[in-house]
Amino acid sequence: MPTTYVPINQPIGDGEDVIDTNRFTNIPETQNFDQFVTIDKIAEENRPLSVDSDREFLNSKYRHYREVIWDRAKTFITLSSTAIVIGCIAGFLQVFTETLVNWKTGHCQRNWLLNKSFCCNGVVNEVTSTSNLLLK
Amino acid sequence: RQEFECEAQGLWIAWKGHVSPFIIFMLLSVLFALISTLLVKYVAPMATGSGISEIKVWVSGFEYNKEFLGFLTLVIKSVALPLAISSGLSVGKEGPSVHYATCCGYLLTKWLLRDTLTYSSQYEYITAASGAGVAVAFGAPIGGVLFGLEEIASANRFNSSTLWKSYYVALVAITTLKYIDPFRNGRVILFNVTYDRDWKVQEIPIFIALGIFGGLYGKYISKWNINFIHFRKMYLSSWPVQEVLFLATLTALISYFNEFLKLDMTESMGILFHECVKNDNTSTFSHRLCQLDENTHAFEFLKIFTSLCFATVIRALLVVVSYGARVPAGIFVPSMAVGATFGRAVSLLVERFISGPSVITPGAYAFLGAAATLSGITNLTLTVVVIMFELTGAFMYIIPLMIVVAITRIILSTSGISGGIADQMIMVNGFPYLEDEQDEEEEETLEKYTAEQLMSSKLITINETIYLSELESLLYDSASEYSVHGFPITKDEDKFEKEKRCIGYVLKRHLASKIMMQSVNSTKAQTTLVYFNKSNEELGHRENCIGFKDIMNESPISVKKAVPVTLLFRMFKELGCKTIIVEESGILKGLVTAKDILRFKRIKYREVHGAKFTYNEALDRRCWSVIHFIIKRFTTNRNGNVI
Repeated sequence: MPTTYVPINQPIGDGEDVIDTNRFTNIPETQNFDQFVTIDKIAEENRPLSVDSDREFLNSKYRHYREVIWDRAKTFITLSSTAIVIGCIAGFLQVFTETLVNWKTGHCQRNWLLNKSFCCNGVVNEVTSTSNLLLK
Repeated sequence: RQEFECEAQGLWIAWKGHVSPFIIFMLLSVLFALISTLLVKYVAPMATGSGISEIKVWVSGFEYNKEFLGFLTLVIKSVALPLAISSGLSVGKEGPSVHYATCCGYLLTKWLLRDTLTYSSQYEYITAASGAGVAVAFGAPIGGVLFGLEEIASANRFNSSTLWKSYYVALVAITTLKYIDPFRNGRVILFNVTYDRDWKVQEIPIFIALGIFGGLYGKYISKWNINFIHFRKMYLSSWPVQEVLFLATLTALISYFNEFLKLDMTESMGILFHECVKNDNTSTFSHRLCQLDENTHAFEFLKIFTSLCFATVIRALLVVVSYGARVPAGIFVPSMAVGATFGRAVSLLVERFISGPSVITPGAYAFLGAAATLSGITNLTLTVVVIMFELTGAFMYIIPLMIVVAITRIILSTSGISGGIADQMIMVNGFPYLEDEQDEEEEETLEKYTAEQLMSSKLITINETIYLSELESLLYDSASEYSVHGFPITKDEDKFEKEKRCIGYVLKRHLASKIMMQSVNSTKAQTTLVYFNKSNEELGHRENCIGFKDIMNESPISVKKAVPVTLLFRMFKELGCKTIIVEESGILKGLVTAKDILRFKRIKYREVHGAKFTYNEALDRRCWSVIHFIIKRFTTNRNGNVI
């Protein structure tokens, strides 16, 4: 049975893990503490965040090999996919921002959706050779 | 020159006319700001601001609202951010880049590693992703890694695994960006420049002056910004959209008539940083800033000089009022822009009155000024030096850069400023955060107190054996007074004793998930016994028994009552635990949580030193009465007529 426990000779107080809520004065520097949940890094050290481990792609043919590959490469796959998504969003942000900023001062004659960099690209790019694949 | 050529060929057509370019500029500025703020207000409120403070707090061990790193926040931040920047508001995208990158890291790791991800490994991924956000925003991969180390994970362990993950994510992210080639010139950042001319020792006093400016900028802009945030909370919180619209209109109106304010900040910095090559028509860079020399007419000189000074002052003031408005907004680049215009103005003076033409590199002064203000506002040193170094590749300017940043840091330290704007925002917003540094005065104050004075002694305990139904009512009864996040487990033998012995600690979250996994109906729950410590053999192999031993922390950190609070603080910080049990001779006396100690620390600080931030309420009231008067003038009167 859960019990309310007050050790003898102790003043009654509170905190995150106790009943009372008036032990500490509320000051602006602590006003939003309740919006955060403290993570016990020791208790959570080896505990998975989720117990859902059903991965469809592992259940098909060559399950063992797929599992081995996944176990070894999952960190790199996760890191790489995170990085690629971040890079793509950054690219989108750069292009989109420049386009909007450029619209405030003018527009592209051949396609009004293009920003200045894309519109003027080719005018000043003197690398016109199509033979060198890397340069192209 | 490339831009001129493009316009000359008729590919890019600037808006023509006397009035229409101004109207289009104003309308688009306001429209972009409106869409941005509406998206934030009605779709994803968590996408506002830069988010660095919240991420710092999260990484330090206090989990924030899950929506903060959710998919919707990611999408809205990615769309509203370009809109906010292109509206011309004095906000940057580098801070919010940390937020969207962290969202990506959080969502993808949670999805891909859902069966193995633990909280401790999640921190590593979040830190790595946040670093990549800075890396792609500045085009500085190593700077991004260092940002994760110096800013985000400063209160947390930054081990070699996190370092490697940060390095790898930054590398792949920047390579992806390079492949996308967003500016179609092979570069990943607009203000990427290189310098050929070396600096001279005689310039050091000017570098020191730039450093002083950076320190003062950091001190006063953050202070004024915090004051304005207080004013906003007090008087403007009901009109976030109107405030953004007003700011966008005001900014566009002022900026239109000043070249350095009118341009996008990164583009403006690109011009200011650039090294001028005199008498060289083959150079790809040409700007009227480069036409100035000692023979230039004083009027022309004054025109550009005042233009730069005006841009410095106005941008700084706009930063104060714009950072914190209800749009995604960073403060790094606007601060750099202020420093760049100031540095360039200084270079004009030096070139005209001290060194003469072609002796110094004026662009480098802008670059150093930008470094000073960036360091001033963030209170970062190593990260700023590396980011600026990566932007220019000018290894020869590493010493001036270090001098400038060091002077800035000294100015900030001597002014009593602790931490950058992100740290100050944590305090202003009242977020929990275990700081890595404590000043001596604070330490002395806390030294006088012990765990006994701080601990909570009215606790909810659970016996080591308990019926499932009792446990369920403890967790799910909404009217329950037991609104706690964890429970000490006590010995069965002490059930009716006044003093109990603690044998472990269990988190409410773990209890809830464990109970959810049991398929026991309500009738059976009344006879099902849950045991935390005893084995089924000890209970006589009885039926309807469930072992919860796996979720109990059998060795919670415990201390004696006389332990000083300073030691408790260090324990929380180093061990990363949520609670510390206070015992005396094996008897449970109380419990201290990480939030308890932070509350105690901040209250004691306030008692001894007064409030950390003081506001001029009288000035706020006066400002509000002026604003209120203006609003009344433009709103309808009783008869519905516009005055």
